Amino acid sequence: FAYFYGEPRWVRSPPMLLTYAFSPGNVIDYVSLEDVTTAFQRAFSRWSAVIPVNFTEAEGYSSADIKIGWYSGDHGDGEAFDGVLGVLAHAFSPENGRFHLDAAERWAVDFTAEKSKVAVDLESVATHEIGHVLGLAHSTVKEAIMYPSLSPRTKKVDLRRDDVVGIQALYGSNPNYRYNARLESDMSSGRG
Amino acid sequence: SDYPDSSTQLIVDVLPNNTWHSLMRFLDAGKGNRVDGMAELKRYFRRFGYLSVPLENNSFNDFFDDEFEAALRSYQKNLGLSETGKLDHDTMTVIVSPRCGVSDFPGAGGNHALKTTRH
Repeated sequence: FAYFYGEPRWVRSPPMLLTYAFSPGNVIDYVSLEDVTTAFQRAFSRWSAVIPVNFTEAEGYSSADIKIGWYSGDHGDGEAFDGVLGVLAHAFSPENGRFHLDAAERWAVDFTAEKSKVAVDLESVATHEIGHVLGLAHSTVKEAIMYPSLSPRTKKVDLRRDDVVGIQALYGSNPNYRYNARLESDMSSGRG
Repeated sequence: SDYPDSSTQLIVDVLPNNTWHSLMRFLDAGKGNRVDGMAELKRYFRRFGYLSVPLENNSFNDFFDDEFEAALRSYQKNLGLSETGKLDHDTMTVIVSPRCGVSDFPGAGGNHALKTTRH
């Protein structure tokens, strides 16, 4: 695992609660807002299961800690999107909170319903980008959520030991977190 | 073994101007080679933090030079690939795969942070 320079992280009084919201004018229309919200709730819950940080949807976009939106091409942050495939999304280090997805991709929440061969799993990308929002940079471990690439029509949503160790070093462990031996074997195979 | 795997073929299918055949011209290129289009690959490496902007002319050339080889080895190490220093099949397959836009060394060109601390 790796961190951004200076190991930035969100600083809040415990219990830490971060809010998120979707940009009202920058959403996709072929996936229902309910399905989008569900995918993000699952992605956030994976991180909150291992660290003492909770996430909840904000009442208003402007006041949210994490601002999520779909954008095309040059959208003003110096990191232009490039059309179908290539770059899928990006997010900024703590405590910036910006989380941008490429509107040119075909985002999917269910591959049985979405037949496009270039469909990208929204929950997988959301889980990865939340890692950046929280302070993790890219990992060299292929199985880790924080590995930088993801093939189309691939679902990769479970945190691996590399992700868990990295994020817990920043925020501590969720007291309810239980060690999963399966993560250890994943780490071993990653090293191999 | 040179035939692309399914994920690479998928990308080729939707990027007709960037076919696997066209990418094959880079396959196994090594230091000292000059390959048309290498500058584009250098821009890719620049975007993700492995190369800095060239001082002369502010543009990349098509030569596989020492700097590109070092960048390639760093890329291979960071992406869990064999450090061959060549544009082998596994490396090209990863290069054409979709990915996150955050630099692997944030700050080398991006504005996310200055650099990473790796553990």
